[in-house]
Amino acid sequence: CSESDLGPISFNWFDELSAEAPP
Amino acid sequence: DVAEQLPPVLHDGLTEESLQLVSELKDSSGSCAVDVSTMWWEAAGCRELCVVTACESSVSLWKPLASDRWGKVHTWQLGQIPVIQIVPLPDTCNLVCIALGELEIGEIRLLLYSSESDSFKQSLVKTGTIKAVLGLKDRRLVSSSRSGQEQQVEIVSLLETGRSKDGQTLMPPEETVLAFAEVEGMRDALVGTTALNSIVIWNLKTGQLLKKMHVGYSYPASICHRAYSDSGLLFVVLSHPHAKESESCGNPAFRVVAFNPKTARSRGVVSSSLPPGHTGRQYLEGDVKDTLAAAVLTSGTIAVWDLLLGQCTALLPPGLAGSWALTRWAPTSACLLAGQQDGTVCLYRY
Repeated sequence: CSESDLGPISFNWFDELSAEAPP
Repeated sequence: DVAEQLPPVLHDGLTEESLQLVSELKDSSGSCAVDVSTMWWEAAGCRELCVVTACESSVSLWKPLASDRWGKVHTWQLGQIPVIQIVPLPDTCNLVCIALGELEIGEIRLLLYSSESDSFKQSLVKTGTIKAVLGLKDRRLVSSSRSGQEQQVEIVSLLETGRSKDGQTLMPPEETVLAFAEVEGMRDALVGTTALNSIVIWNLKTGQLLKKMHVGYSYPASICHRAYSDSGLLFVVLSHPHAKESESCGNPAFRVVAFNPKTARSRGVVSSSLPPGHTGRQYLEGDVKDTLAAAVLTSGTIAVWDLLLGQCTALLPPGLAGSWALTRWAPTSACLLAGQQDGTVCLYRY
């Protein structure tokens, strides 16, 4: 999969989504 | 003997030699088999991987004996509600859960062996209209249940005395959750597939619903089996229980799909189609372990796929005693459990 297919990839996605999601 | 009488070559390149019959468990009760699984059983300082078989009214524990034979250690008798599923608890000893119900799961019970009192017990874990259940690491169980419009996604910890008093709830999505999978390499993550074909991700520690991502309309009824996180992507193994043989690969039996959880975009990585000759829509009932999938097809044949190759690698046609009804992977080595409706369970080495 290339980045262009899936959009910008973050290796830290779990922590970033946890910080953004409602508690 | 059964293995010797199977045709040696099933299709070009597909031989039954990749599945070797190791042993057979024969239940003399004549009860119809509902499910089969494994559990670690530790008694008198000896830890063994045992087989658990379920029929509608009872669940039996089998331990390995000498010369590839098996002996029944205990049978838990259940009540009026039929057993419909065994729910194994990974990396746990002396505990297994079962789901009971009519068409849907109405009750989950814990079956256990207490080494302290050297006795077998059972206790009630949960009741309700339960849509999905999965045993998690560290003696935990996650389930989704519906009460009217309300959906509850709950994690309970299991003790020798039954469920712990404090359950943890996860934020439910609007859509009904039909399957769960733990995320390998990411301890606090859990994924689920929903009735409207979405993947949802939870943070198990906080209970937050982190993301909902659509699988795609061209692949209805996806069930998640495994998930792992790598290189910033979430890879999910999905099965499509109503797969249909298709030259264009439009209806595969299993798919590995890469999701970018940040953007919710996805891309199919590898698709595994039905083996040749299985025409018409098939209902698949199967299990995934590491990169291997196994499922019973409508014809009563068991098919094994290598999910990384995207190929069916072995077939086990119906034996002399009839069609296969169940198949599950054992947690250690490549051992496949294959059950027939009469309660006979065969163990194959893959």
